[in-house]
Amino acid sequence: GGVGMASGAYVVPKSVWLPAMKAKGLEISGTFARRAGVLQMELSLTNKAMSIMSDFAIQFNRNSFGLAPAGPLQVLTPLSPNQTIEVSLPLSTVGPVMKMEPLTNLQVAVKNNIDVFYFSCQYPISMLFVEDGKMERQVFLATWKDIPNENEAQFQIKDCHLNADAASAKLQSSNIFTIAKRNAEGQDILYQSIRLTNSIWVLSELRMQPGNPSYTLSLKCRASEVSPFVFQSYEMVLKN
Amino acid sequence: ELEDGLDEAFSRLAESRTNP
Repeated sequence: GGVGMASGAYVVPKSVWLPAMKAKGLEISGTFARRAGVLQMELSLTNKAMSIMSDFAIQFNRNSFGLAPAGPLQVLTPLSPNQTIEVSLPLSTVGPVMKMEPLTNLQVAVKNNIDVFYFSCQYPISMLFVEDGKMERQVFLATWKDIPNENEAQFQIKDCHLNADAASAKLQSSNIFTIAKRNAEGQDILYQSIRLTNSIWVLSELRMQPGNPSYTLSLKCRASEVSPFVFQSYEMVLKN
Repeated sequence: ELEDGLDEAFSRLAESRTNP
């Protein structure tokens, strides 16, 4: 499992983004988190070379949601051989935008006193779900009607054993807000909304039947290319 | 009154998607 946090949102465990053998002994592992509304890239830097590393800096290529470092990479003391340090890099979402493939891909350059190194990583789109993403009920109904059927995508979430209220609470801790709950023919149905940092809204219908571990998720969004990533977020949140 | 109307609208939405 991941590291718990105050708001209860799930954080993916760190993985290796830059192996030491590709970066003259510098190993970087990391993950992304949204902590109380603040976006962070959380990094572990390990020196697997035989000399000291210093003068660290980081830069992002333009990306789909304008992610950019909101400050310098704070490595205040040189990194000795075999030493690991943990660094949190605050992020903003007002950097230059360029649509990436896949959508949530981020290209990063890290520099130290030895060289400049490049790697790619992917962030969970749930990191971009804002705290004020609960849509007015009237607006939800109008928007749901307004978004064409071609923009609706349907997904199955398997092996889920939460009831509707538990699922709703869990999703809310990741800024997926329940606007209405209904029951029709024995199925519990949640209507939910999400707003991304770039003001894209995603509307969802989550169906579940007591005793059936497979949920049906329908997503409606004007920018429908985000839907598969939002589905991944539902899976990640509900199963962790 | 508006709230009642919205409650009903969500019920209709759920119903219409269950039995299209």
